[in-house]
Amino acid sequence: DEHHVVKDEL
Amino acid sequence: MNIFRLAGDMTHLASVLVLLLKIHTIKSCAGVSLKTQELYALVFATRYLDIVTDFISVYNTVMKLIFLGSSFSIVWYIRHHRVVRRSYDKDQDTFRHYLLMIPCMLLALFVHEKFTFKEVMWTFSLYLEAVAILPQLVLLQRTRNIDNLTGQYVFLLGAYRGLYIFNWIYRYFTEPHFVHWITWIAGVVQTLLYADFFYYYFESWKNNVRLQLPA
Repeated sequence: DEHHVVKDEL
Repeated sequence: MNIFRLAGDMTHLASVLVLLLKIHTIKSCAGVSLKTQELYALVFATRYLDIVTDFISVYNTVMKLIFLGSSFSIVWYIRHHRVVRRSYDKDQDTFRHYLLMIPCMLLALFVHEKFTFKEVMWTFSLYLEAVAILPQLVLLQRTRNIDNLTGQYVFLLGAYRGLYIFNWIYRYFTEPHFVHWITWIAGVVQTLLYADFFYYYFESWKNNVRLQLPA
């Protein structure tokens, strides 16, 4: 969905 | 992955390598706060719970393993290595770091994105990392002469999250997805805590004098 919070960081 | 994020990760990696270099080669942890190292080990342990469940990229997984491995081995070195532990100044490193953990855990239980174990642990790790440097900064103020490696370690550690802020700004303007506001606030607070250190570090570099923090 558009408002997807990213968790791809360290 | 943008240049700010990569620069941030490389700066963070450099800080860890500088500290491991200092401890492993000269077998000394003088001026290094064990409390801050323990807090960072806890930060990574609670932030990287998804290392086995969510695969993002080889880079992501490798970096997580490096940060987990280095932070726990630094704690081991300072606590148990027969030579290194003698240079640990436990009388000076007296910050009660559990007084940092408890408020961070309470805050994570009330202010989070989703009330799941992983999410609360992840939020706790963000709040804890924001204040994890405090024992180290207090120790530096008590340590009259700060050696170069320790100064460089703290500088790089503070700079990495500052670079992440540029990364979040960049992503905000270039990607539909966004980084959660808790990450933003924790990152800004963390970087601001280094403000006075950065000032004195820059001054000592500019005047080419030994770094000393005012008591």
